[in-house]
Amino acid sequence: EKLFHNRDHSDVQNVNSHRAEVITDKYSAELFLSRYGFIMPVNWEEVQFEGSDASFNDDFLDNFQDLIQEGTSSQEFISALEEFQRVSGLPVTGLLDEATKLAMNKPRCGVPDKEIDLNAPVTPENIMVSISTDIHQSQAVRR
Amino acid sequence: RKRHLATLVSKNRRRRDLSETGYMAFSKRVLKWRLIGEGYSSQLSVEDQRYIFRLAFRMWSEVSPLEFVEDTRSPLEDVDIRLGFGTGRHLGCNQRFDGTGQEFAHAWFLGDIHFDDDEHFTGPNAGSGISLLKVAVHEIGHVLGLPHIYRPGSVMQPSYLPQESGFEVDWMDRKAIQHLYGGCKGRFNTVFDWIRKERTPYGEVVIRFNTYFLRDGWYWLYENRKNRTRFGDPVALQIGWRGIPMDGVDACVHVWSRKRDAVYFFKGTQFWRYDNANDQVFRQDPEGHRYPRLISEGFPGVVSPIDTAFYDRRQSHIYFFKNTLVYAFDVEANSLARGFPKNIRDVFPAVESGDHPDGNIDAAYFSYTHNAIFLLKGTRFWQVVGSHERWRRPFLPRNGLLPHKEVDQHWFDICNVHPTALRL
Repeated sequence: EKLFHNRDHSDVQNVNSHRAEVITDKYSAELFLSRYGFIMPVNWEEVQFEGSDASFNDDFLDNFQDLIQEGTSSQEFISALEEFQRVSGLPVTGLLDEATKLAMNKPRCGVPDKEIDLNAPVTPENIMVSISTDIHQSQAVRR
Repeated sequence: RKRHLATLVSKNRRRRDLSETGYMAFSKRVLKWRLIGEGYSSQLSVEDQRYIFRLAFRMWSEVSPLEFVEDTRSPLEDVDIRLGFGTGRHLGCNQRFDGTGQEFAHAWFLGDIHFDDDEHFTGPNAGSGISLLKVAVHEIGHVLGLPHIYRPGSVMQPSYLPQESGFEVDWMDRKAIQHLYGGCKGRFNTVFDWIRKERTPYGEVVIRFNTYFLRDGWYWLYENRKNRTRFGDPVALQIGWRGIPMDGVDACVHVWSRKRDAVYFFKGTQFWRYDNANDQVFRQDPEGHRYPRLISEGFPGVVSPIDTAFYDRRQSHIYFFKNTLVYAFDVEANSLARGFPKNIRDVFPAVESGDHPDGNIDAAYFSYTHNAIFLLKGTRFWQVVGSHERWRRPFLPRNGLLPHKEVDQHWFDICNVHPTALRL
């Protein structure tokens, strides 16, 4: 039992439970943005069971890991950050500022904000293309 | 690999389909849910958890044609929506929870909802922790097919906002879910404005009214200014109107004139008079009449059972409707008005030929909000031409019926809930 003293459990203490990793730097922010579909839309369609042969997901995971290992290009990261700031009603700075970190660390639903469009043919190349197209647009905006 | 993918995806969609909108939606209207046994939270009693989920499902049912029923018996694969709590790696799901903070729950399209039991979930209005009701309404929204909606006030916002008072599904969210499942349609037994007199702190008497829609043994208070029913409706009839038949009435008539002020409920061959002051039917009214009374006794010449009735203040006549006939009853003379009964087409002629309910109507309702009479039948209504309309267009027939419209496009979100969810 989690330790508490008040009848309504309002003072429940999570002595031994682990805490979510706080988002403080670019790497953990990238993970957050990827997880919720801001860097690469997520296929949230299927129920994922442990050990299930979700070959479809492996493709994505491969891509996913590549992106993170090599590090998302700073442009991609900034675009994704701006999109997150926009939908969260934050000033769109493109910077991982305190307000953005605070918003990322809020309690939230685990369903991604950006999901893959199931009606489009799904190929990793296709998705990458769509991402790069996006980037061009944002650059144009910047210029 | 593409073919494999296509078969993989199509196989998984068997339970749900893309609606015309392209979003995933259930094709069934009654959905079963269950809090699965190995997924109870360690923080709230099981009864509290089940009550909160029942309320959460009911809140979606109050704004959509969907009904939800808790099913603790059927084989699990027959249950449409399964809910459970877990921490870290949980319930065979490979989306591991992250512990306290950030992700507090997620939902899968096939109808599984998981809650992170490392979060501090609390009951409604606890004022602290994370409201399980709020999270449950949000995740059920996903299961029903709604994505994240960033609009302030939406229950589908991805980030948790501390509980404001009066957490409800707002207008835009209602439109979003009705975009997937359609609006709430259905017949009504009767519709009426209930008038009451109140005294202001300065001793003045003011007159207020509320609009009520009755269907079988349920009723909704309709808030005209907010274009929706009262939060938490429908309610069982016997809770709000003591003494009238629990399975519904045929009509409610308020005879209100300089000399009279009496509310009657009609059902079958009998009628009751309602005692507003004591909020129940009279056993014996101030005139010494004992209730229920026979309609033929109280309103000689009127044949019962009736379809419906309303009181027309202009002539102090009660119009009773039965099949294709209309009986106008002169209250002052206590007899049928001359020439009645008449065919409904003669009393209420169609303004547009062919556009007429042709009798057997469900409800006749004089609305103080619209200052107009409406005849309801099925999912449609016809508005009776009023004096103002006739002043503008004198060629319109007296008491003519304007072309019909849909009830649910005029009075919004009058939705059923599953009978097991009625008492919450």
